[in-house]
Amino acid sequence: YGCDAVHDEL
Amino acid sequence: MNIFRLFGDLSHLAAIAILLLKIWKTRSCAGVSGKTQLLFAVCFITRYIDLFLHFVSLYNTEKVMKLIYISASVFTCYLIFFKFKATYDGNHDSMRAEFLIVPAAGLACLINTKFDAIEILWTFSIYLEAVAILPQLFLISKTGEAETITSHYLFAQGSYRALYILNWIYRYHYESHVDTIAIVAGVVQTILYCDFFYLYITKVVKGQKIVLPA
Repeated sequence: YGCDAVHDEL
Repeated sequence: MNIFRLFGDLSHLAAIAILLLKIWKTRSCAGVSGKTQLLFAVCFITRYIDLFLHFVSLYNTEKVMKLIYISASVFTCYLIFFKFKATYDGNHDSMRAEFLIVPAAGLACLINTKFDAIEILWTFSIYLEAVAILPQLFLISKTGEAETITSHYLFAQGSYRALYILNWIYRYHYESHVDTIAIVAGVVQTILYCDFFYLYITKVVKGQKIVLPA
């Protein structure tokens, strides 16, 4: 939901 | 996940562990910039703010790594500013952190992928991380030397983002994935280590200590 975490790196 | 990113994260973990061990074993944070550690703690908190917003079960390693980074950096700051405060070299740790935080915050508001709170915090964290090591490098230039263990810490810390650059090249080539802001900031960050890398490779590897021309 909501957070389309574009940044998938640490 | 690719080999470069894996070794990048391992190198980052190693750097955090080396610094913690150095401070804990020698019971001293001489030669360590408290400001740099504060800036890193701010980077982790602003970058992983999602951990606090909607708690996701800790099953995947990424969440665990984020928690390790945040807790280890906060604990390092605690050791420097509280437990071993007497050994903190405040006089030489004199670079104005505001000169790094304010421009990073300003730039994050100007150049970002999406103008929303989480994204701006992430962008701020990326820009701040690029320059967060400067107080530490400044301190070494002021004291004119770096303990060998601190040099290893810096080498691991610098290598982590250098390996990430290889990871980004890999992901561009194989996954056509590009995160321009992270890449530009990562390149700047790694360039700041260049002269240290030169000193590390030519000196520390041969067992000598890094002593800068006073």
